[in-house]
Amino acid sequence: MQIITIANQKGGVGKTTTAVNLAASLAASEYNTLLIDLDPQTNASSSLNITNSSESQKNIYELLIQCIQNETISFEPTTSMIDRLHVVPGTIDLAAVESEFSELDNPQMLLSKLLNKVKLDCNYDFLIIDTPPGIGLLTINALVAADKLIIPVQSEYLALEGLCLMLETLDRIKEGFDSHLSNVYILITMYDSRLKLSKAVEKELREKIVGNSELIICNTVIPRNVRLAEAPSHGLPIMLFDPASSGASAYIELAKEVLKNEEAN
Amino acid sequence: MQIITIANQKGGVGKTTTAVNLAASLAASEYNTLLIDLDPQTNASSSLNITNSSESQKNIYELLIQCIQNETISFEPTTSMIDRLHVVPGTIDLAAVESEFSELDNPQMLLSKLLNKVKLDCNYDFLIIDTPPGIGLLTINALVAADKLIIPVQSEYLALEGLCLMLETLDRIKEGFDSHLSNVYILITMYDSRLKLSKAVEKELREKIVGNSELIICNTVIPRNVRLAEAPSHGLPIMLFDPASSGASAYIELAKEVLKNEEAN
Ligand SMILES: Nc1ncnc2c1ncn2[C@@H]1O[C@H](COP(=O)(O)OP(=O)(O)OP(=O)(O)O)[C@@H](O)[C@H]1O
Ligand SMILES: Nc1ncnc2c1ncn2[C@@H]1O[C@H](COP(=O)(O)OP(=O)(O)OP(=O)(O)O)[C@@H](O)[C@H]1O
Ligand SMILES: [Mg+2]
Ligand SMILES: [Mg+2]
Repeated sequence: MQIITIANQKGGVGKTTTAVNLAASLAASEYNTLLIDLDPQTNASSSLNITNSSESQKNIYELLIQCIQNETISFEPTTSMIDRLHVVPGTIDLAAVESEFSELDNPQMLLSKLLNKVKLDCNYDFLIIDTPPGIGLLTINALVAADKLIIPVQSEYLALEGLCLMLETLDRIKEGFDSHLSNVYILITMYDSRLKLSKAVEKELREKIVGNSELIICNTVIPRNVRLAEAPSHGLPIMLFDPASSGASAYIELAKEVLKNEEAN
Repeated sequence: MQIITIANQKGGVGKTTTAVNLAASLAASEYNTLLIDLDPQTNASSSLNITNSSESQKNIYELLIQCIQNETISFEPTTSMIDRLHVVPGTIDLAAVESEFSELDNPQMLLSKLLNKVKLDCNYDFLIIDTPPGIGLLTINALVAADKLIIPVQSEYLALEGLCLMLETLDRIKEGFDSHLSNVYILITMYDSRLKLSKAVEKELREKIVGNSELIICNTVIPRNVRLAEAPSHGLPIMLFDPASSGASAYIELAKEVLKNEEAN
């Protein structure tokens, strides 16, 4: 099983859109996929029309609490409209994690501990984790747990600026924790080939990355496509909302690229 | 002096773009304006080509530390390319505030305490505060200190969803602290009149707000305009980068609307 975290402290760069649509595309390619929504905004859950947990199907906060209190973990993910796609929903309660969990031993490892306890290896091929903006405890937990990291970078200047900050944090995490993060992928999002800005940011991004062997810029570039912004209001991933759209084919391309890298490793 | 906080926990909705360009437009209208960058990403500072503080010109984190340690506060803001626009820059060190300050008495009131100590009333007409995404201690400090709040809402579905979360938090803040927040303005941003999505979100927003007398939707709507996204790479506010652009005239409109409301109060 591969754990892929989607993170960038810059807001609004396409983290949730990537998490939801990559997970859906992998599931549609016959791989068992679990999506974890680690954002208190719960955008990933609502993008798949999944509201909060029921009595039996716990959300990610409830599972973390069970892990901390050494209770048996009642892991029962929520199914989605795609057979092989399961979801552990987020909740607004995650917003309290920063203040509630910071006194615990190794608060940064909580998610890794939970995932080790639940033993998902035999059920899932991929685990995709959506994270909130910023570099809080939730995002750090997702970085520590990750095998691979995808950093969506919107083709705009301010998102480019934030990348250095993200990479510095990553170095600290790799040194501080027994992180088994192998590859870091940069995914260009909201690319509009008609705009000089998109081309200029892409050029600057490629120049910045040259010489940094740990970073890989995805071959797949996600175009700006309004259908991607419309899909969440219908509670559907893009491949079900508008399979013919440029957004849908881009995320299918991305899934193929992730699978190819998986085989190569 | 009016303290206007720009906040929304949803990422990438135009908080920084609004803080920088509203502050610049108010300064250009001959009002003395101070912009405080309370975001560890420091996007507002870099959008005005202001890098970190010097020995004498402290950044906002250094000023907060002086306030906590009861030292004399050496307040000397940085000037900008616009005469009446001064800036207190942000810093990556702000990212540590959540863990460093949460043990203090009333950590949510730190910014208010600092602003009371520095007595800005005689020097400035407006104080604009840019905040990071999320609802962390930094954003809460800015909400507690605010006289007015502007919530930028991108004309997209996920941003609309986040609004309820923001308003719930606001109610908690008003009850919990001696908040003197009078008006809450919702600013529609990145509006593209060619898209059904923009029109649908605006309609839903107006329906949601009806009956809530404390919320006002700004008459000014900020259009999607690529020049606004290009301006930060030149370190200029939009009114200097491209005064003829639709983005520039929208933020001048917004400044006029803020001034009109000020007189009405
Ligand atoms: N390629 C795209 N083309 C057009 N719109 C997009 C695209 N990707 C994302 N969007 C829209 O842009 C907005 C921001 O995307 P999204 O919410 O996925 O970003 P995020 O990084 O998860 O934001 P946050 O920082 O708040 O978690 C959303 O309204 C989304 O629907
Ligand atoms: N009206 C607009 N038209 C086009 N682009 C815009 C507009 N407003 C903002 N942008 C661009 O959209 C991106 C997000 O805007 P901005 O960074 O101001 O949002 P933010 O809410 O401050 O983000 P964060 O949550 O990361 O602080 C930036 O690249 C910005 O340049
Ligand atoms: Mg998101
Ligand atoms: Mg910002």
